[in-house]
Amino acid sequence: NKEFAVIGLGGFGLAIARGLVKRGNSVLGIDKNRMVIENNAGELTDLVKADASNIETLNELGIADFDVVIVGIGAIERSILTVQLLKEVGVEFIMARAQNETHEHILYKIGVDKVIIPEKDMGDRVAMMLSGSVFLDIVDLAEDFSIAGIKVGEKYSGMNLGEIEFRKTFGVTAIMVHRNGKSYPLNSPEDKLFKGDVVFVSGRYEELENIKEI
Amino acid sequence: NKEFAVIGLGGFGLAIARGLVKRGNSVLGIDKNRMVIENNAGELTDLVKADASNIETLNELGIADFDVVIVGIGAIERSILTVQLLKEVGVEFIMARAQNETHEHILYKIGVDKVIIPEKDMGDRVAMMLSGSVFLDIVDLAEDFSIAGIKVGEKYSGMNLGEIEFRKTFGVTAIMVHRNGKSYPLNSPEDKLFKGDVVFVSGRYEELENIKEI
Ligand SMILES: Nc1ncnc2c1ncn2[C@@H]1O[C@H](COP(=O)(O)OP(=O)(O)OP(=O)(O)O)[C@@H](O)[C@H]1O
Ligand SMILES: Nc1ncnc2c1ncn2[C@@H]1O[C@H](COP(=O)(O)OP(=O)(O)OP(=O)(O)O)[C@@H](O)[C@H]1O
Repeated sequence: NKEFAVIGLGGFGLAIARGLVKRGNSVLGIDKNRMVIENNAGELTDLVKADASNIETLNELGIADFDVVIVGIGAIERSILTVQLLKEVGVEFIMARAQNETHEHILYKIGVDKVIIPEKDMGDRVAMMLSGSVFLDIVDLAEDFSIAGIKVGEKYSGMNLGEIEFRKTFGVTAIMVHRNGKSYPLNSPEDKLFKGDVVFVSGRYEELENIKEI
Repeated sequence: NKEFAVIGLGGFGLAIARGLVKRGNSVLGIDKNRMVIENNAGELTDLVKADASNIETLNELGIADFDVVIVGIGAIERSILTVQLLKEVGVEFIMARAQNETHEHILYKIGVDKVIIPEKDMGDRVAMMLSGSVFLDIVDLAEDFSIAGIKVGEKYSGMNLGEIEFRKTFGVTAIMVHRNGKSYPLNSPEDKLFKGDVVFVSGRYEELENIKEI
């Protein structure tokens, strides 16, 4: 069972800390603001008032022993500084939030493993849901199992899965096709694909992200 | 092409408005705060300074002509009042944010079509991602195609898909099974399921949400 630490218990950090606690994970919450610590007493496994942008403090907290550290600090410079220190003390996996894409690029450059721009991600997902369009994003269902929707272009239009040699050609499994607002399962090599279709394919994230169009 | 209106351009409303605009949708932004309107000039299709918790204003805005209205107002009473007025003028599809589950229940009771608790949804999704566990949520990939991960219990343990008569019994298609940290495709009636497995199934959202355990 992994050990989590969340630095910065604003809206973002607290939401993640709660999500983790709900799933039975042990979570240490760290915030420099006493009020924040008091307001969250009893809700997290452990709470510590500390300023994480200070290497002695990080060492005292034993932050390098955590499996995952989430940086919920919004302020750009302080978030970057904190992440840099976490890299220096050797934290294994860091997730951090970013305010915008410039902030995101800097965080990835200094070695953050996963960046989230909370409002942008939510805005995108909700917009997709509301536009009645299909998810063209990659959706992770498990560590080794993701699904993506990919548009069918000119090249294979009118051919069936057998003729395309789908699995061999793309390295992923075609499971469903979305055409004119309806979804149809793809279970036979006779199933045809046409230009404009969206094919849902499953496989590992790394295999899926390489496929731009069919 | 649908017409969207977003009432309340705080963090949530603005994120959704931007997500929609990015996808080529036309979006009317409505906010009672002049500063908010000025700060977003040029970014949305149209911007109007107006107080939406007022039925004459809603009628003047022609809000009933929009296909989808998103209520981004955070304040609980004002959000409920605004939604109630939108129902009264006959808006076809309403999405609204809620602060917590009580607020969410009230909104569903008064007829909101879709409620989002932004921080809770994000906290849950990120927590699932970080715990390295499988997603047990229902994931919507298209209006008629969703996927859910469902735990296998005692009842069918050791039986294969053919013996279980999976599709007939559950009304959904089994596509993948996750066992001991690995995922395996389910393409044959000979494939067995065991207690503790997570089976990924696909189908319409309404069929999936009724299945609690296998
Ligand atoms: N160096 C630090 N060490 C510990 N906690 C910190 C540090 N810097 C900021 N915080 C805490 O992080 C939390 C988030 O603060 P910040 O102002 O950076 O972001 P925010 O955008 O207001 O957050 P949110 O939108 O998630 O509420 C606050 O509770 C703050 O006390
Ligand atoms: N009746 C109303 N008509 C139009 N706009 C409104 C109304 N009530 C609130 N708003 C606007 O909605 C926006 C969100 O305000 P509110 O204070 O309700 O939520 P919030 O929790 O601060 O929002 P967020 O967290 O998304 O920034 C503000 O820009 C506010 O001016």
